[in-house]
Amino acid sequence: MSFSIAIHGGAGTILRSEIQPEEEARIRAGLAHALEQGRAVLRAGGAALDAVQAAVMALEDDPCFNAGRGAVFNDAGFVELEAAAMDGATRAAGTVTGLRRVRNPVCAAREVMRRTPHVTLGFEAAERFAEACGLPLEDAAYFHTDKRWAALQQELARIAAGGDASQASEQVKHG
Amino acid sequence: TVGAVARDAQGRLAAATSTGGRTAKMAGRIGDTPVIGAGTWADETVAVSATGHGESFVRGALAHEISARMRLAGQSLADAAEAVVMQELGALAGTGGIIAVDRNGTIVTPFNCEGMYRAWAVDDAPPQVAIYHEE
Repeated sequence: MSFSIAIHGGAGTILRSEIQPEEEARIRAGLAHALEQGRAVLRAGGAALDAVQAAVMALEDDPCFNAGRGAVFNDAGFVELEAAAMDGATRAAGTVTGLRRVRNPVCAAREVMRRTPHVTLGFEAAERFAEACGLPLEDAAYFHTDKRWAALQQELARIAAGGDASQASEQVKHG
Repeated sequence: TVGAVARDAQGRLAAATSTGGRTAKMAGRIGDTPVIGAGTWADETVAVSATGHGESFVRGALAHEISARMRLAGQSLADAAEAVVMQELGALAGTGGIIAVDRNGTIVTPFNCEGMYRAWAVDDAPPQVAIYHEE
């Protein structure tokens, strides 16, 4: 039987007119790299669940994408990361929300699936759980990118000027 | 948001999604990614990972909706995904897209906005990397 894999790196922030060629090249390279991380698992006979985790970890590590170290900032000026993993064969699932320090949130989601009877853990408790699992943690500087910080300032200024928080521009609306 | 779906050589499906959410989101906001069935879903029929306006994916349980259309209405993956992204997501005033793979290894990547960063491969065929609709 053959194997198949697909990945995405977001949709809502894309405007063709605003992506510079160099940035587009980095994005395409990042996508190709992440795809290969997942495909390598499948090529070696590994499980689909391990393959999607490997691919998502690569995307989380790449500041081009809105997850992990490329994550956007909330209205209080810090990241709140979310992730999920689900195994179709067993319907086992794990998710996390409100993480601020976990380098690879998808690994925390996988640990929720593996080590707990629950589906979702959130915020400080989820972070303590990830730490107890031995997952790598980072300080706030790791998750700071100038591009995302500038996008936050732009959006906060727009809202302060009377803009509707639910009607953000395509550039900052979602990742 | 980023995500991945896969079918392995044993025919098992899986999905994973990870996100920073939305710029200037209210602190404490929970999006569709960690809501199973909204932004992430996998069963024995299909695996789905979504990106876009999270509240719309939550209100429509859209990742699970693709599976429901396939299992209960006998739709193909392509038809189910097209209906969910081009009709149901839009009806909920949402933009974004999904990636999905079914038990046969078929891959789809529909989206209703200008572009979606995406890539896919089957076995050792050359990888496909795309952003815009025409790719």
